[in-house]
Amino acid sequence: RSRMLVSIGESFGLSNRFQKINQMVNSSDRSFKRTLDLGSAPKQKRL
Amino acid sequence: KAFALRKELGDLERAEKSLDELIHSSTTQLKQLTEYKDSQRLGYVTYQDIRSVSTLRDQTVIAVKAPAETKLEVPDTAGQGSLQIYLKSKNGPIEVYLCPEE
Amino acid sequence: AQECQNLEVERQRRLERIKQKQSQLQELILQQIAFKNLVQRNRQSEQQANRPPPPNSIIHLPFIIVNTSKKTVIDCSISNDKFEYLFNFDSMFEIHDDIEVLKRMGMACGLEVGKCSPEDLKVARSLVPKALEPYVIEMAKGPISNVYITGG
Repeated sequence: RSRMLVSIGESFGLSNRFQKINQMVNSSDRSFKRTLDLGSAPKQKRL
Repeated sequence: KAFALRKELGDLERAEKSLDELIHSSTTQLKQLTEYKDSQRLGYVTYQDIRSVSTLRDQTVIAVKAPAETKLEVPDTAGQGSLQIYLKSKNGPIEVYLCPEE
Repeated sequence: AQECQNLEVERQRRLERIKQKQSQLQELILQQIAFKNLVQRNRQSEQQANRPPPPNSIIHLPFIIVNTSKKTVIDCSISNDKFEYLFNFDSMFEIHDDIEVLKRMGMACGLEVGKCSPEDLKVARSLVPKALEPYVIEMAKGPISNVYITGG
């Protein structure tokens, strides 16, 4: 599984450093809701 | 045309050099700013400030105060219905606050 | 013709670099104005209230925020030493850093969106060194997209 990493805890980092993460989360959420709509809820993996 | 292009390249070179100097001085000023005692004491927001932001008003808001070099990881869980944030610090405990509603 | 073509390629490359650096400088200017504005505001508030706000009602910079719908179910696991956290959300969330919150609080005088009243512009100019003022004036008209060469 791919993942996104950001270092936090410092002042004034680069602008929009969370933009990609927010876009990925948004699209993940949409694709999940689409599969729900299609009725086939995938087996939930637990950590 | 070559003469005009060479002249313009000279202007652009001067502009870029000026930008480099401004970026360097601004970065230094910002760093110094965050190191002043006064700024450190007064560099805060209140929960009301966060609640005053219209896009946060009707949301659950979690504030995270982490030591430097803390790693924030978001796995790509496309389509699995569970979205995760993993925080790992090596320079001290991470403080997490739930912003109160009012 | 070949020499002109090479010069044109070099010109495009330089223009791209300048635009990228202008964008970086604008962000630095916004961060400097927002932070100084915040410190100034807090100093005045504390002087008026004659006391600092309760410690449990403030968050010092640097911080990040995670916001999500109130309907979202959040499951949080924490290690004993609080060095590790794992959050599970059943719906989407957003992550923003402190500067983004300051901008949305209006601490950058609206420069981030190029909507800056004359009073705001006056405040913004007072918070940056002289050398940056031409950029602040230009930013007040809207994000600088083309190459802006200050007179200096």
